[in-house]
Amino acid sequence: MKDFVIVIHGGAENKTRRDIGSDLEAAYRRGLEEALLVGWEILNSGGAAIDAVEAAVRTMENNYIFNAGKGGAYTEKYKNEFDASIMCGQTLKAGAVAGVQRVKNPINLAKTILDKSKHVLLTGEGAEEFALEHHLEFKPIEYFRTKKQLDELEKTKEEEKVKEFD
Amino acid sequence: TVGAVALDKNGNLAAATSTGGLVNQHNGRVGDTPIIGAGTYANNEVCAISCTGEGEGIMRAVVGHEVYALVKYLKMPIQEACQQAANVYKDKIEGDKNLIALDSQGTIGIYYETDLMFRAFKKGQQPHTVAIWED
Repeated sequence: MKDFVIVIHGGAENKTRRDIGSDLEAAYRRGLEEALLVGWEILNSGGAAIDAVEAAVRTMENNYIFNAGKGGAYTEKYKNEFDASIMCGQTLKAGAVAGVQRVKNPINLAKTILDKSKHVLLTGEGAEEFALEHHLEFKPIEYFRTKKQLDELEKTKEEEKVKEFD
Repeated sequence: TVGAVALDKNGNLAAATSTGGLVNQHNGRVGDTPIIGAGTYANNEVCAISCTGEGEGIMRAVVGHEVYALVKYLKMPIQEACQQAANVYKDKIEGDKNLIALDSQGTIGIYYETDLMFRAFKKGQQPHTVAIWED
């Protein structure tokens, strides 16, 4: 029996401590710890790696501070579009989804594609139809939106305007 | 973007990644996250990888599978493989490439080119580690 391990990431950025601030840094640390331990508990109780990574990622999708699921980035047209994928090293089966807007947990959809579809990657409307057929949870688009990401979009648009002017 | 890689008690590896994409991205733009072999890859014999960063570069460098190939064919240690995969064709492929990985023996690889990477890991009953900055 092997010693089990889980590693997670919540993204990588070019920001300083001052950019983030101590409160948000603490929230990131709590969010990472929570997701890590959710996955670790599954492994510790003898569960499968594929279920541990799905659960850890789902926990971060549900946490608005991470750029996935609730709290995801805005597109140029003020939409939220989500991509996700999952792969099992034992079977080499994979499931992936791109451009969905209303599925609460895109990683669950990717896992359902891995388990129940003959395809690997589904996109947009077809992916959401598949999610409906398999009774996955949907949320209204407002659920995914946060002020933090709206501010990021406005800031980015402003910076691009300045660049164009230059 | 968020992601995870894991090795269970039966020696099975898995990888998962999920993202909201880039801020202000073109509607319909898809990055590396759902591209198997680029942003996400797992193979029990070798390793599991989850990437984050500028998706276009990660796709063009096929970072996930590059790590796999370096470990499988060159027998490169996982940490070194992560670093080399992120830097392949650096003269032609721009953009930050950041990743976490795990080999079949449970050795961890973490490599990032940005100022910070939100990351955490836990091995068996050992204490867990949560980190953000280089130090």
